[in-house]
Amino acid sequence: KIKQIALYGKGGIGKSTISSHLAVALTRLGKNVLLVGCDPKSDSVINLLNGIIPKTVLDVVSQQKCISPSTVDDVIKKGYGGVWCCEAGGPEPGVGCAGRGIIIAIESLQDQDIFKKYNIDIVIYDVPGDVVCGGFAMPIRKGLAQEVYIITSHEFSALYAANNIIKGIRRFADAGGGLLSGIISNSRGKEGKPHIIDNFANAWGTKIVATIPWDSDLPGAELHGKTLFQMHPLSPTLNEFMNLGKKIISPTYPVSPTPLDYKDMYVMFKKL
Amino acid sequence: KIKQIALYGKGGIGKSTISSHLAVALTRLGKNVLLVGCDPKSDSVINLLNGIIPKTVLDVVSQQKCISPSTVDDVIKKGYGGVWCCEAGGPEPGVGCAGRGIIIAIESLQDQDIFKKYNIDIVIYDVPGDVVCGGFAMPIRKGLAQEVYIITSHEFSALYAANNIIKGIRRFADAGGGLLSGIISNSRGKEGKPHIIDNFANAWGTKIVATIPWDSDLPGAELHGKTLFQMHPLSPTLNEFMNLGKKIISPTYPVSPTPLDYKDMYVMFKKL
Ligand SMILES: Nc1ncnc2c1ncn2[C@@H]1O[C@H](COP(=O)(O)OP(=O)(O)O)[C@@H](O)[C@H]1O
Ligand SMILES: Nc1ncnc2c1ncn2[C@@H]1O[C@H](COP(=O)(O)OP(=O)(O)O)[C@@H](O)[C@H]1O
Ligand code: SF4
Ligand SMILES: [Mg+2]
Ligand SMILES: [Mg+2]
Repeated sequence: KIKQIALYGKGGIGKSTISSHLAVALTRLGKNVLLVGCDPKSDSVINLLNGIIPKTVLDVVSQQKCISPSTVDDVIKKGYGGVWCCEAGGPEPGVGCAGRGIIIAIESLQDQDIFKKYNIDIVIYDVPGDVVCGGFAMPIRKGLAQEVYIITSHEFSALYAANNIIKGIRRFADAGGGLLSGIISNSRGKEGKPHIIDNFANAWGTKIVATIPWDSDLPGAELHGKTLFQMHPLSPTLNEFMNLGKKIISPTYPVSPTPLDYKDMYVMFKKL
Repeated sequence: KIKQIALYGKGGIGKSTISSHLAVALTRLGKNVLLVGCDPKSDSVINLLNGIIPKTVLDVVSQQKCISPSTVDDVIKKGYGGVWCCEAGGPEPGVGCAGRGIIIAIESLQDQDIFKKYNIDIVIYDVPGDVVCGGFAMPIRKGLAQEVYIITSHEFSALYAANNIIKGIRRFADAGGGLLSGIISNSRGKEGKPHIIDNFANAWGTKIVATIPWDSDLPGAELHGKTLFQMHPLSPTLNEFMNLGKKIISPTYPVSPTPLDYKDMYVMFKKL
């Protein structure tokens, strides 16, 4: 059975970085992985394709009205480590719904039976969590992603976004929506205050499943359109991704989490 | 003629901080100011109301179907410095369109002729720029805001969001939409690289109109539900807000800016 997971978090928190490295880690653990970038920035798979952004699903659909068996190869590209890479794309700002690319991409992937065609074991959706509506809510709402991992730092705006994502998960949990498997801590080194994230994870009814350390080699590799696997294969940071990959392919127990009230979050944050 | 300005920027960039301090600065310059928080977080005016979040327009409308002359006092509260404070509110995550609160709030304010009733000189809309669609695009699209100020740091995700907002402005510029008056630099001290923002401002056809320094007294005052005006009245940081206020009430020349291609942004950012 195909495992589908979604990585959510506020913009700039490290979703692309973490999902691309996790995707490679999972291939090293023997899995056939499809990474679907759902950020209208379309920059989730660029570091697996040597700095190249592939044609997005929305691009092809806008031009040709649909993805056909002949055009699917335009949008699913084999990247570093054998990861299959795809970008949903997004509409122009001010036009329609920002999440529209995700809706169209996901429907196209399903229509074309992509997972079967490419023999996919694991699908990773990289999804912005700044707003949890329209297409951005789709991977959770429809339970396309059975499991959600939320990336956060100790900053209030990131925790607030995480709480919003959790509200979304809670809302659809009983209707077959994706459940929460854990929190990925990525404070990017800024005055790391790990106890803050710990406390919030607890309050949400979940736990931290990985802590990615600050590593300037990450943006460094990004400038070359590559991952740490290529640029610094001995980096200890890679162990975090390998360990997260191992957890993901082991039995996991996602939960229907408990969102917090804004007031309680604010009070709790001030105390920590 | 009432001046309406919108402060846009990605989540967490400093919109609430800057708009609330700017609002007070403008009252000190003799203006009657209405600050309308359009962030579903509803935390734009909390520091002008001693840490209290007022009833949001969306709350009242959901309960009572509309804002009436008798309920308008529930949603327009007089805050510190005499600033009139209002929160649009937002729907629950996963339900409908995240910007819905803005659409409803703005329509209600217009229906009730609020600006006239409260003798408003200047309206400030504090609007998230993570997605420029639905209600979030409304202040620009309808030219409700004649002028837009974009807050950014030197980080790529903030510049990308700024570029998206600029795409939105460009799209509606010829149809009477809001134009761009300038960039507010708020790098929050993180390895301040001012030349990065300068270069992007130039490329966009605009300029930096204010630079807010890193000041730990800002989050410090926020923890007390207050602004720097109350907690540190002699702080030099306040001069930045006063100067920005003076610029805003002087003749301004907003422009239809030039958005950049993602590729060009990426290349430019790497070089800087
Ligand atoms: N642990 C980390 N250490 C150092 N830099 C990081 C780390 N995680 C992410 N970054 C950098 O932060 C920036 C934003 O990360 P990105 O993955 O693009 O965020 P998102 O996809 O959530 O918008 C990138 O430049 C990335 O290299
Ligand atoms: N110049 C600054 N120096 C220090 N802290 C800042 C500065 N600007 C903003 N902050 C802090 O950053 C956090 C996010 O700012 P906020 O105004 O809430 O962002 P937004 O409204 O854009 O989401 C707040 O805790 C705020 O106090
Ligand atoms: S549903 Fe969300 S993404 Fe779609 S238009 Fe509304 S705010 Fe934008
Ligand atoms: Mg990304
Ligand atoms: Mg805010």
